[in-house]
Amino acid sequence: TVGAVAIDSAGNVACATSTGGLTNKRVGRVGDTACIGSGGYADNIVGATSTTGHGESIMKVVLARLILYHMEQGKSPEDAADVALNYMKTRVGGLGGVIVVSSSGDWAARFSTKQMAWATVKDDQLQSGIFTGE
Amino acid sequence: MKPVIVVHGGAGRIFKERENGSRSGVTRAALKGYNILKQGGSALDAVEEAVVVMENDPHFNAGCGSVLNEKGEVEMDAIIMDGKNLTSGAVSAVKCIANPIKLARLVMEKTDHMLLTDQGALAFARAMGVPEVPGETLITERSLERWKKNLEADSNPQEFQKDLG
Repeated sequence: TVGAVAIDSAGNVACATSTGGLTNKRVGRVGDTACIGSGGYADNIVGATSTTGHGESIMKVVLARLILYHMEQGKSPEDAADVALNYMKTRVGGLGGVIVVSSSGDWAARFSTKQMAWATVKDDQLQSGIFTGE
Repeated sequence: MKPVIVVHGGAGRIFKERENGSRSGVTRAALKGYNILKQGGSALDAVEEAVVVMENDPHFNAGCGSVLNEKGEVEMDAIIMDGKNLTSGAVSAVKCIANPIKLARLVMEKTDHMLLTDQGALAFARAMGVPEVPGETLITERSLERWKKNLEADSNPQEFQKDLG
C-alpha cells in the first residue's frame, strides 16, 4: 500500500491511498483502502490521514477517522496516531501504520508493525525512515 | 500556511535488499508532491502525484508491483479525498489500469458517487478515456515469486500476517 497526505498554502488538506491489497487474497476481497474513513480521511477542520496494514482490522476500527476523532479531542497527530494504532492492536489484534498532517501543519508517521517506509518535506527539509525511531 | 507533505510506502515487511529502493521511492514521491505545493499547487494534486510516483515504482504494493490474488491476478483499490469539502472518490478491484488513484479522482470529480468497483469501474474508466494496460505489465517478477511462495504457505495464516497489505 502507498499513501500521501498534504496541506497546501491555502490551508487545504487532502489524502490519497492506493494498494494491490493482501498477498494471495481471495478474488473480490476489498480491504480498507477504498473505504472512506478506513483507508484515508481528510477534513480541513482537523487534518488528513492515510493508513496501511491489515485491512480487515483497519476497517473494524475505521482507523483514519478514529485518528482525526482523537485530534478533534485535542491530541497531537503523533499521540492520536499512537492511541488509534494501539486501540486497533488491543481490540482486534491488527497491526498497521499511518501518516497524518494536521490543519496547523504538524505531521506524524507512526506504525505498530516493525517497518514502514515514509518520507516528509516541510520547510524544504526532507526526512525519511523505515524503522521505529528513525 | 507552509505546505507539508507526508507519504508512506506501506507497513509490510521490507527485506534488506529492498530498503534502499523503498527509501528512495518514498523520497521521490514526497519531493514530487512538495514541488507541486511549493509552486502553489493544491494538496489534492500533490497527494495524487505523489501516489502516482509510488504506483509506478515496482518496489511498492500498488500499481506496478501490486501483489497478486489467489488466481495470480492484480486487483487494485484506491481512494482520494479533498478536505475542503469532504468530497471523495474510490475504486476497488480494478485491473489493467496503471494508476488507480487517477481513476479514483475521476470518480470524485466526474460522478455523484463515492466508490465504483470491478466491471463498473472499468466501464467508467473506458468512458473517461483512461487507457488500459495489459495486466502483465503490472506484475513484477517479485510479486509473482511471492504469489507462488504464498500458495505453498497457504496453510499457515501467520505467513500472511508478515506481508501486510
